[in-house]
Amino acid sequence: LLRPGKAIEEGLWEELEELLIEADVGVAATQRLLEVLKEEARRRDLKGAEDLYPLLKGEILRTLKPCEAPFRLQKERPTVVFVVGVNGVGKTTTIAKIAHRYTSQGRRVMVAAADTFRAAAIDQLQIWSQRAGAQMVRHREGADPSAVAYDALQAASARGYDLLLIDTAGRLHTKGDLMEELKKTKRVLKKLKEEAPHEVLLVLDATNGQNALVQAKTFHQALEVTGIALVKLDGTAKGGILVAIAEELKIPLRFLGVGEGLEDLEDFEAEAFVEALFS
Amino acid sequence: ALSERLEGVFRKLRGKGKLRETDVREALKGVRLALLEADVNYKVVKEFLKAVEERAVGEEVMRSLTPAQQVIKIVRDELIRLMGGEDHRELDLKGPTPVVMLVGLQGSGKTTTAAKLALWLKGRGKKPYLVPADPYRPAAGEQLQRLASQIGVPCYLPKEGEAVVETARRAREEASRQSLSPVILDTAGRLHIDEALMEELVRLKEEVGPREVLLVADAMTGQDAVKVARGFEEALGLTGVILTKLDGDARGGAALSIKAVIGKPIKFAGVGERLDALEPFHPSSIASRILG
Ligand SMILES: Nc1nc2c(ncn2[C@@H]2O[C@H](COP(=O)(O)OP(=O)(O)OP(=O)(O)O)[C@@H](O)[C@H]2O)c(=O)[nH]1
Ligand SMILES: Nc1nc2c(ncn2[C@@H]2O[C@H](COP(=O)(O)OP(=O)(O)OP(=O)(O)O)[C@@H](O)[C@H]2O)c(=O)[nH]1
Ligand SMILES: [Mg+2]
Ligand SMILES: [Mg+2]
Repeated sequence: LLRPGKAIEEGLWEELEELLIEADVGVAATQRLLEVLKEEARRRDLKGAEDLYPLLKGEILRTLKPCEAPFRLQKERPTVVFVVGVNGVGKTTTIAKIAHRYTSQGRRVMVAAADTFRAAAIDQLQIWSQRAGAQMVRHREGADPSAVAYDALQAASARGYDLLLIDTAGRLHTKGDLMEELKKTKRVLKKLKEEAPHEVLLVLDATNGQNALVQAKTFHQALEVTGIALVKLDGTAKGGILVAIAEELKIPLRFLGVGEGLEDLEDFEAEAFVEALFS
Repeated sequence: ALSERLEGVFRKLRGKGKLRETDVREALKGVRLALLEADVNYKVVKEFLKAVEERAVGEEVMRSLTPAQQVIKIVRDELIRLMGGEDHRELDLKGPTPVVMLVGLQGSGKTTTAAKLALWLKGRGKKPYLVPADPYRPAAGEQLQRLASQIGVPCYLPKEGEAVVETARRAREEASRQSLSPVILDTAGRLHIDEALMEELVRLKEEVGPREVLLVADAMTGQDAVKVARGFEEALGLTGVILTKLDGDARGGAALSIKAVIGKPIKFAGVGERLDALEPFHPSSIASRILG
């Protein structure tokens, strides 16, 4: 789109708008970006479209780069990661991938089956846990999720595990009582260990549109989200909503999910992400 | 809200009379923003607004409405018309052992919707048979079987390592043997760009000749909705769509995008996690929601 020889004129601005909106960057963020670009183009008296590309990239990087902060284990054991998000985004699978990454490094990983609600959720995590070489803590279906989380933290601490990943049931951020349940689990963890959870990881689905921003805001308000995993980027969706999320919430962008296998987990890298937005 | 935005545009209009092109154009700018914020696809918005403009310009403003309200009414009516209006959205369940096949992206709600559909049909005197045809996702079979037992609907049990096409074939034979109808076939989530898995769906369709091939799509889907819908429609041929997770606060513009690009009716709405949370799709309520 922004190739050499192409002139900067009205049609180009519309094409750029289309590109950004179709990448789910959103109306407001797109308008802001294009305003900055138009102003710069005017100031520097730019003529060629190719001059716009580094400007546009640079502007998006200004927003995303500060949020580039890979997930790291804490010094004290275990690092506790509380995984949350709406229904079907990829929480359970993402936990499997993170577990696999760390067991592959020789770390001892535990997972907590705190989704005690959805049919076969515990079975699903059990299989993944086995494949990833992690230990699983579970209660029976229908048990109190906070009790599962509590038991798991107790066990992980007592037995010196490096990492504890807590799976939760998917829930829409609009359901107050379900959000309260998450807050309760967080409090229960804190009661047992002041610093727990070290990470509240929100999993977002790259195929979602503007609602992902609402999800991020709501989960953040309820739980203080400390990390984001954007998954299903192996599809055709671009996940441009991260620009608005980074801009408005400044939450660290940890992981990208790029497939359904244990290896399909990447660290968020701002440059690569911006390149992919325009590919 | 959109109505306030548009009232501002038409405040300068003295009296009633006809909607002028310049006023309509200005009003549609506000509508455009609303539709894009609602996740309606960029190109779909462009086409839609063109059609609305043609209808609106020169229209007589009704005595009971302000010009802004008139434009909103035209937009809303056009949205409803486009998304199926009062269209026939029944399920085609003709034939001896009809099959309803559910397809879609990962995590869109297919397995849950399969069970919801079974409960819906059971309540209407049918004897549905649930069939889990997802050999990839851990505990996918167990998930459908658990849901089936919750609602007292029989569920096929695939043999260890059984190929998907074999599952569908054997399940249909079993349904026929037990006089169960319809067969509700749950498939694995997949990407529309995964050629091998899309080919699997084609073979599955050839094997069981479903009366219904329904795309189960998440109401929160953004601009990507058109690529996904087109991908499944072109590879497989769809008879309809089920939009899930409408109990959230997503504006649901994906509904318009999907209908606009594949022209197949949205038959049902998933409105919750419980198995009774399935309703016929109402274009009028989603139109209001999209406009915000
Ligand atoms: N293509 C693709 N699929 C993914 C990715 N991550 C997860 N999935 C798939 O998405 C579907 C849902 O994943 P889950 O891990 O069950 O999602 P969840 O958030 O735990 O779902 P609930 O617990 O029901 O809310 C599964 O079919 C996964 O294989 C990804 O990065 N790419
Ligand atoms: N709130 C809400 N949740 C829903 C709805 N439909 C499905 N879900 C939830 O969405 C999540 C995913 O549902 P599944 O039925 O496992 O989705 P799927 O399409 O079969 O997933 P894959 O087989 O991995 O592709 C589960 O947590 C469901 O309970 C709905 O209408 N509303
Ligand atoms: Mg899960
Ligand atoms: Mg499923």
